[in-house]
Amino acid sequence: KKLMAAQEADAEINRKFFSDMNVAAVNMMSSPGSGKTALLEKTLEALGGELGAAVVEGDILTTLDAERLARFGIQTAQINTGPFGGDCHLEAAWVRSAAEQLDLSLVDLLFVENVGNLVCPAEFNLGVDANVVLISVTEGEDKPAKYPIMFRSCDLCVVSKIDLLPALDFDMELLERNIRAANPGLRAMKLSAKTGEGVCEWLDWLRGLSASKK
Amino acid sequence: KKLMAAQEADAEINRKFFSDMNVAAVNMMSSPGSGKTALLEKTLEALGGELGAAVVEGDILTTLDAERLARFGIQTAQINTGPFGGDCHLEAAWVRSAAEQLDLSLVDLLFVENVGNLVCPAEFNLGVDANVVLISVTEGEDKPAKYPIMFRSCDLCVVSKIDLLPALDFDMELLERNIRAANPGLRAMKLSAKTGEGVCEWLDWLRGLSASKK
Ligand SMILES: Nc1nc2c(ncn2[C@@H]2O[C@H](COP(=O)(O)OP(=O)(O)OP(=O)(O)O)[C@@H](O)[C@H]2O)c(=O)[nH]1
Ligand SMILES: Nc1nc2c(ncn2[C@@H]2O[C@H](COP(=O)(O)OP(=O)(O)OP(=O)(O)O)[C@@H](O)[C@H]2O)c(=O)[nH]1
Ligand SMILES: [Mg+2]
Ligand SMILES: [Mg+2]
Ligand SMILES: [Zn+2]
Ligand SMILES: [Zn+2]
Repeated sequence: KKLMAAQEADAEINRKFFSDMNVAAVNMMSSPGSGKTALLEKTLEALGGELGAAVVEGDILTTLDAERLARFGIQTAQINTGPFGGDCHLEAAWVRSAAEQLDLSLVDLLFVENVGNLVCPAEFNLGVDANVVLISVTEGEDKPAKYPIMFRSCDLCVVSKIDLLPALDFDMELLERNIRAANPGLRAMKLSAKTGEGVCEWLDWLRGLSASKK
Repeated sequence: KKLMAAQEADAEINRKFFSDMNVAAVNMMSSPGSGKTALLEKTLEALGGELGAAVVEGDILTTLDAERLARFGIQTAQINTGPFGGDCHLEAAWVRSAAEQLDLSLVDLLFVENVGNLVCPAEFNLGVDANVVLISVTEGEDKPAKYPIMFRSCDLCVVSKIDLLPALDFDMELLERNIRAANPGLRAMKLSAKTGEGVCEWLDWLRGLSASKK
């Protein structure tokens, strides 16, 4: 109980911090390998100088993802949970101390790439403006039914890797039904970070989120 | 400290229980959607009556996977962690009470399908004969570097969904290098549960494991 209250208080501090800095913060969650970093690479490439972006990268170990994103000339801050017990999720206080290392006066969109895990990250409020869950078409249609807490905690569901659909027996309608059953209000969009298909809708959603914070 | 000791004691009880029953127990772990259930379906189909099999199914919610496997006429026992806080891993005591619901006199191979999660399940010793991690080629080559604890805790790594390789830019040698770097002693085998390619090696490995318990 006390822990939850402390987490909520930390989230509230973050919310105010992002608001004071006019920054739209987006928490990206998924199973390992669903394509969070690939989508961020595509996003940074497409946005160019249109919006200032930065990334807080969460992983148990390595800086591999932060290095992939730093190539786009943006600020990155790495959180590695490994040395502190290997937690499988990020917490609000860690995100704040990472974000404080960045010059947010240059930033419109702050992405938090969470640890690859479809379970625990959903239970920790980071005080961001939007929670996004990626589900790749290669993971199967049943994940929203089997891991509903994640889908209930999100504002947007990105169905990723749709370029692979021709190679799969995938029932998109079944996935959409399962998403609606887990969270009727959850908006879903389909895209491929590889081919760029559907990425426009994602960019428009980001532009809207950023505009709402100005 | 006390918790760890209790877990180890429970694992030891399981080890003796499986040994007394002449059962080879295999703990299957992976990210969500890497293909654990699909591989078990293919295994049960291929083994037919050659070896007696049963499954302890671990999920946060639903009995979807247990129902897929029950179609093969085998005994299944479902553990759902959702009603008890939604733990993202299985523990030895839960596996034992599930296994005790089964008639193990008919069973040579007991599969434990763990919760889809590349982090926490690696830290809980279930007292089984072998720990197996699946990594699908769609998740990327970097997972053994980013989630090393899982790869270090396993005896076998199954690289799954290799039928999708023609549709991917996947560097198998890089994955194999990353597996070796995380755990030099970890045996890796490649297969497709969809086409059956490579499944023979997996079945031979299972036969060997079962024979070692007789
Ligand atoms: N075909 C295809 N592959 C993709 C796409 N997006 C990502 N991938 C591949 O999926 C694998 C994982 O992508 P990442 O971007 O590393 O995934 P991630 O969610 O950031 O992974 P973690 O941070 O480890 O949880 C890589 O091999 C990518 O090349 C896509 O749109 N299409
Ligand atoms: N192409 C291809 N798809 C596969 C293969 N194995 C599994 N899949 C697909 O991958 C998705 C997930 O498979 P599952 O067997 O449900 O994966 P799982 O690891 O049991 O998932 P969880 O239990 O939820 O963690 C499904 O859409 C399967 O059809 C394979 O060998 N090739
Ligand atoms: Mg990533
Ligand atoms: Mg399964
Ligand atoms: Zn967890
Ligand atoms: Zn965890």
